Amino acid sequence: PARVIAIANQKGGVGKTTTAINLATALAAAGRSVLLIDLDPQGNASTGLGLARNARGHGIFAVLAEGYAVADTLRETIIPGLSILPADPELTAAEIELVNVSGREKRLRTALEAWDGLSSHDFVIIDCPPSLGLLTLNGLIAAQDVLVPLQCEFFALEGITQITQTIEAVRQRLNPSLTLHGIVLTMYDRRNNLSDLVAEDVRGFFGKKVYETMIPRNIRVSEAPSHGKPVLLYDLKSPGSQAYIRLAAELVERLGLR
Amino acid sequence: PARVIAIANQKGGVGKTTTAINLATALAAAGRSVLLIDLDPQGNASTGLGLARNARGHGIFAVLAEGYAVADTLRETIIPGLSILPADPELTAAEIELVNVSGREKRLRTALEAWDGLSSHDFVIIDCPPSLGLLTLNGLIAAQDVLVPLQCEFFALEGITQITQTIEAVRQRLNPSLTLHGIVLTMYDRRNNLSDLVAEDVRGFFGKKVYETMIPRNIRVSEAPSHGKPVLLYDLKSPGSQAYIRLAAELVERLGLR
Ligand SMILES: Nc1ncnc2c1ncn2[C@@H]1O[C@H](COP(=O)(O)OP(=O)(O)OP(=O)(O)O)[C@@H](O)[C@H]1O
Ligand SMILES: Nc1ncnc2c1ncn2[C@@H]1O[C@H](COP(=O)(O)OP(=O)(O)OP(=O)(O)O)[C@@H](O)[C@H]1O
Ligand SMILES: [Mg+2]
Ligand SMILES: [Mg+2]
Repeated sequence: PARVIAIANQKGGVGKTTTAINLATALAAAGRSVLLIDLDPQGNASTGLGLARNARGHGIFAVLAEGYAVADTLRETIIPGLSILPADPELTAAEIELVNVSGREKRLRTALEAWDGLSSHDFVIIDCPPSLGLLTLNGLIAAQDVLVPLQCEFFALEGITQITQTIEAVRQRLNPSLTLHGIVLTMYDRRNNLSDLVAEDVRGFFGKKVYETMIPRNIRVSEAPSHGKPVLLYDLKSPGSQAYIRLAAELVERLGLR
Repeated sequence: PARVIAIANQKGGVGKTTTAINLATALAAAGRSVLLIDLDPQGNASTGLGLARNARGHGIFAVLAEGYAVADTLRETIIPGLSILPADPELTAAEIELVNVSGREKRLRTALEAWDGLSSHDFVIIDCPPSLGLLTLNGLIAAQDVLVPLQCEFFALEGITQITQTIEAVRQRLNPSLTLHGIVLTMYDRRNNLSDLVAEDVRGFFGKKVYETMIPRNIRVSEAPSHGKPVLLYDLKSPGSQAYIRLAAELVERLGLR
């Protein structure tokens, strides 16, 4: 069945959504079938794939809180082989709505296990919000692997132990098959010493867990969402697109899927 | 008494902490007495002002959940006139710990009202986490003004209505004196069209609420936290420091405090 990968980091603005969108797109472009789940109330992954705000209908909130099926809420995107389960506006209130629901942290896992498409898809990619609350917890319990984007900045480096400790706690108590699959360095800027210091520090501490592929800071990456397209579609030749294509290849290799 | 200003935006990585640290520092440097409250479990504001992780003792979690007084938990910083109420490690679990506590959203306001230093300080600046959960809610209920840092990027622009709508909802139901004081454009990069498009859009929509002062993208700003110093101390002549000094002057002017 599909490999379920959560893209998570409580530090904000490190490139979670950008990585989720473009990794999913690169995997689909390579012929894999992929579902992207937008678990962030901001709904940036839905926007970045061209889904207008008022055309999202029932989405992940309806699945988590109202018993809708995954099959009934996923949508096609402009990319063949890639579908999305969008973030509906009510997702902002999910934490409050689910307070007294039993098994509230497992709702996403239960919904995915009940989906008959799980066995025919290759990947499910989950974009998490910048917090360690109930929504991210649902993502970590539904996933087998966590990919942690790490911006090459000091505050992001400082926060890396919070997410790795959370992954370990979830593994021990709630989801024994969860692993820290890897760390991806993002917004790497070779003109800036800080990027190298952070990259060295992270490789020194996490060794092979850190992906060879680094995502460079590249203006075309931040322009793409305003056109409702992944950067792979917006400007395939850009350094950002090329890095995400390499990232997808390295992911497939590391998972031994060739 | 002190003016209480929350620095809030659910979008991650837009410069909330950087603005909180450097605005507080610039106000203290201009002779005002300032308390900075670190309401983010990441604890980046505490780090950015040089407080080692293992020297934070009882902090804001102890105030919110264990009844500690503000006077007993605030610390001096390396900047005269600026003290900090740090984020203690347990803050990550605050949402869970406070679930069944009555008045949980008003704990910060109650603690500030009981603090005898409120009348002798000029400003209380609150750094909020990247979410609209219980901690940010505590910040919005304790404050009179909200300053929203807005990164000059598309996803950040997309999210601006979420925070402005939340401010309006809190004003109507929980804190009638709360206002959207202003929006500050951050990481403005004049070499990049996107920055100008975002700036024009925001000024078109929010008019005078948008500060004249823009904070430029400046590498010295992101280097400063690794030295445990605000950029004003790390490199006073840098474009980042100069912008934060102008921001503090504009804030004082807009609040009619001259
Ligand atoms: N490689 C890159 N080069 C340039 N800009 C980038 C790059 N990756 C991401 N960005 C931009 O940086 C900002 C933050 O990225 P993104 O929104 O993907 O992070 P996030 O971790 O999902 O944020 P949040 O914590 O709010 O969910 C966005 O405006 C995005 O367009
Ligand atoms: N003007 C600037 N120029 C360059 N880098 C900046 C600037 N402002 C902030 N940064 C860097 O950008 C990153 C994000 O800023 P910061 O952590 O202050 O945002 P935040 O909104 O507090 O993030 P979070 O949502 O995680 O709390 C940090 O690494 C910071 O050093
Ligand atoms: Mg995101
Ligand atoms: Mg912050």
